[in-house]
Amino acid sequence: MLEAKFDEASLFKKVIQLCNFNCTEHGITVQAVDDSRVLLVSLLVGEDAFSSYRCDRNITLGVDLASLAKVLKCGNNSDSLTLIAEDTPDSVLVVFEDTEKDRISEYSLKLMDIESDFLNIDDMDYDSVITQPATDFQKICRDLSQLSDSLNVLVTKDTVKFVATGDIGSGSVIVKPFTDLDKSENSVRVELNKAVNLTFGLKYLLDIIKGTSLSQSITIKLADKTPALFEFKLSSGYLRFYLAPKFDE
Amino acid sequence: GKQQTSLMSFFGKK
Repeated sequence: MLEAKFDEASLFKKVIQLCNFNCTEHGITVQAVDDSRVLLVSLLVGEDAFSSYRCDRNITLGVDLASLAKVLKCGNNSDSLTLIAEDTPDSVLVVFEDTEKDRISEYSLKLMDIESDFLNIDDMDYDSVITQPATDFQKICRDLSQLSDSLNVLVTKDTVKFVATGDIGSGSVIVKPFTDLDKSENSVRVELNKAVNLTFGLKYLLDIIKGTSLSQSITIKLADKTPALFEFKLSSGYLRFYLAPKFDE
Repeated sequence: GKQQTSLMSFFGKK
């Protein structure tokens, strides 16, 4: 049996796509790859993210996220939200509770058998690791996406340069390391083992920055001719995106 | 121009 309770439904409402929810004693993980196999999203909601969490044995919940989104709209953001499933479930129960008004609403959602490839991703050595405010990275991607469908990321000693070149012209944003002692979340850190020059499709980056509301900062791990890792840390867990780069023909 | 690569060439399936 699984019983996982979020204190505030709003956290769960922000985490939406179509996929298997893999529930273990450590929390809930979700992995999904887009149809073109270019972008992979990997989410871990750790057991500490829940006000109470119990998972007796590993359970996979095949969730149609469009249907889940409909059910989630039925709860208020401040309601608590509990997911309940049997050990071999064909449905999951979503329970909203407004403790002040003593109001409980329950929705049962049918589960699906979702065939999905689970990709093995080993820890990699990266040439450069950049941490910056998530909203800054969001703005860079949005601004430069107006000029091109590709974003070139160049990391050299102490400098990160984002460049977009398209039909109407070109644009670049340079980011340098910066330490904000009062608000560490405003700081920019750049670790560099080896200079990096990579190009990514901006349409995928625009999907990645949808995670911005979940975390104050984003960590970007880059290595030559290797998928980049974009990570939003959650209070317990993470939202990670792996994005395959573009190469010269 | 640059070609979009796929993740499948980097990661193995479980």
